Amino acid sequence: PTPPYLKWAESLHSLLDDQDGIHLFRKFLKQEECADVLDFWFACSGFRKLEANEANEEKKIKLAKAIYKKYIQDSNGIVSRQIKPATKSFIKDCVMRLHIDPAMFEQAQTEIQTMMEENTYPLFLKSNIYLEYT
Amino acid sequence: IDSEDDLLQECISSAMPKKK
Repeated sequence: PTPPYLKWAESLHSLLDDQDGIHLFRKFLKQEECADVLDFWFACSGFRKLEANEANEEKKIKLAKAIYKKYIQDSNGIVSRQIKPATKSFIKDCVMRLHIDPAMFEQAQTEIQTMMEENTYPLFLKSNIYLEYT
Repeated sequence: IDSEDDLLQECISSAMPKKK
């Protein structure tokens, strides 16, 4: 069978589908001071997965605000800098008007994912952290 | 009441793959 670390090199998704892969990728991002990018990507997935029921409504609002505050509001933050202004305004608007929708972070997540695919993921595959692991 | 950080952590963990 293919060892997991070879699968990680196939695509970003294969990497993010494996606990050890995530752990190592996060270690690399931390070294590059951009681990927030990965946390944000998972936060968006987790937010979308929250089930739509009344008990979760308050939680969703709190969470949407927390994600906005931590990753998007500060325009100097590593995540915020990678997201298009129009996408940020859309999210801000949703949060301010309490228009909480499971897909409200989808566009931002896509933008961050593209950035990882084009930038940090290829760098990770060439990094000492990955090479030493293999 | 969960603090914002706890809530975020819980959300991030919920999206991660389970151990195989």
